[in-house]
Amino acid sequence: RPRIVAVSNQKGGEGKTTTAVNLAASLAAAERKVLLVDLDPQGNASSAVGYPRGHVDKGTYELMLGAAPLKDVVHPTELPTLQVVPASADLTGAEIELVGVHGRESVLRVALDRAEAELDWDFVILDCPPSLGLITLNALVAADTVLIPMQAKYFSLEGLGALTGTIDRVRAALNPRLAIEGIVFCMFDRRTNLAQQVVAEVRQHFADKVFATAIPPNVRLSESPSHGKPVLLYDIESKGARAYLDLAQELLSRIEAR
Amino acid sequence: RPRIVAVSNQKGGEGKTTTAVNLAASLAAAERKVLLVDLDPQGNASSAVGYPRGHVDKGTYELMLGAAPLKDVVHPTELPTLQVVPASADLTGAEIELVGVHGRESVLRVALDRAEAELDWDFVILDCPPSLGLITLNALVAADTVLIPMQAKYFSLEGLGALTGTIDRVRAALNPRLAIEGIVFCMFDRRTNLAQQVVAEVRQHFADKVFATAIPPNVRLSESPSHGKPVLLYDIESKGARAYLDLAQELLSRIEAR
Ligand SMILES: Nc1ncnc2c1ncn2[C@@H]1O[C@H](COP(=O)(O)OP(=O)(O)OP(=O)(O)O)[C@@H](O)[C@H]1O
Ligand SMILES: Nc1ncnc2c1ncn2[C@@H]1O[C@H](COP(=O)(O)OP(=O)(O)OP(=O)(O)O)[C@@H](O)[C@H]1O
Ligand SMILES: [Mg+2]
Ligand SMILES: [Mg+2]
Repeated sequence: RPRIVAVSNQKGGEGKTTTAVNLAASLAAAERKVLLVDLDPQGNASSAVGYPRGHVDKGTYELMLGAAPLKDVVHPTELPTLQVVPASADLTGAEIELVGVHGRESVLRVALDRAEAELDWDFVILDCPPSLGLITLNALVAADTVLIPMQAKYFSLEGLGALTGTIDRVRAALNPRLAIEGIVFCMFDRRTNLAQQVVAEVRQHFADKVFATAIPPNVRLSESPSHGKPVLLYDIESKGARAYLDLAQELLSRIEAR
Repeated sequence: RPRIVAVSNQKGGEGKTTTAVNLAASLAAAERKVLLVDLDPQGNASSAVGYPRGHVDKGTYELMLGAAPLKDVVHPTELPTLQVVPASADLTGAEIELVGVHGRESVLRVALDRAEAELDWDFVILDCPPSLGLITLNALVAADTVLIPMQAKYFSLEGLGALTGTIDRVRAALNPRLAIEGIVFCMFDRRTNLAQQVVAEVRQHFADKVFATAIPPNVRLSESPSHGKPVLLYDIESKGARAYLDLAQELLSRIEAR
């Protein structure tokens, strides 16, 4: 059974998609089998691995609503051991549509459980939208752990309490195994006072859950999606590619140490 | 009747709140009467003007659901002509709750129309969450114009089509006067190739709707919210404060030129 990791933070622009895509690619480069699932109607993770908007007609929406089995929505990427479930256009309406569905927080878990025999990956990485609505709740119910990308800024700190509160509620009511995998600082510029203050405050609450690897600001990370490639295929020498390879190694050694 | 401007972009982290708060404050510094309305459950605009989470028990949620009249939810700020409707805690559940409400896309407009006699401001600025759900739809139905903050990055460009498509649909079905006020580049670093490419592409589609004023990256803009102050009260000499004062002037001269 794969380890299912939800990459979530309701604060917008914290680095969720950049982390989901490049961590998934780095784990694939380390010979792990990885499935990336794009749960964001914006479809950024899909286009970052070569499936721009409108490219597929069946994807995450069809999987969640039971309109297509998992094997019909999984697509290959340029990395042999990385596959993706892209966001199809109908995902935009899912938040509202799910409100009237029975068991609305668990439709993703049900869809993945139904395909149990085919879950042939080491990791399933779920890229979440910037909200705590029904799509994100589905990710938290289906996941083993939550990876929280965040910037070292004030609004990012403000949002952390609401996210951990939601994780606690999902663990209590729907998914008892849900744990926090860790917190990753993104676009991290260690030179500002604000950054130092935010890191100190987060370490106080989350201690060793904070990854030692921080992702620096690196223009290659924001360029690579326009070429439909993870950064390690776009510029392996870049600081961004190195940082996500380090993050993958740190994640693997944390898991193996447990 | 005030000019109602929705600050919206479903892409997360583009600078919506920073723009809504600091443009509102800059217009107030230019002797305009301004009401800032925080429609984002994260409540970032509220805390940026001195009303952190939990500070008020009646706010935007109560206004939209008709549980409180406008005059009960308007609060003062440190600037004499800037007032705010903060986000109260219940706004977190509004997206789901509104699904079952009659006229669910127009509850904000109805609440503002009901208070027509009290609308004593020159501008009402609506800070929107990072989504195209029912809260943002309410903002677009109530608004005269939409101000679109964006970064000069690839994912930001990708999201623009979905936003303008939604604006067109709202104009056709619910709010015939809705227009695009303009596009403002935020955290804009003109030195990268990517930034130049994105600006060129956006200018091609939006021409003179793109504001000449671009907001540079400036740490004072990310520090001032932790002091509960707009940047012009935190550091008037900073590049960030100057840029938003320029933006306010540019907006005023565009409106007066029409
Ligand atoms: N380390 C980095 N260096 C430079 N640019 C980055 C870095 N990480 C992310 N970006 C860029 O910053 C923006 C925000 O990142 P991203 O889209 O991954 O965040 P997100 O949390 O997924 O956003 P959303 O809330 O919209 O889903 C994007 O334009 C991305 O390309
Ligand atoms: N010009 C700037 N210079 C430096 N930091 C900035 C600038 N503009 C915004 N920021 C910071 O970048 C982050 C994103 O900005 P902001 O929160 O205003 O965007 P948003 O679009 O409102 O995000 P969300 O989608 O979560 O509502 C915040 O931490 C903010 O403090
Ligand atoms: Mg994203
Ligand atoms: Mg915001």
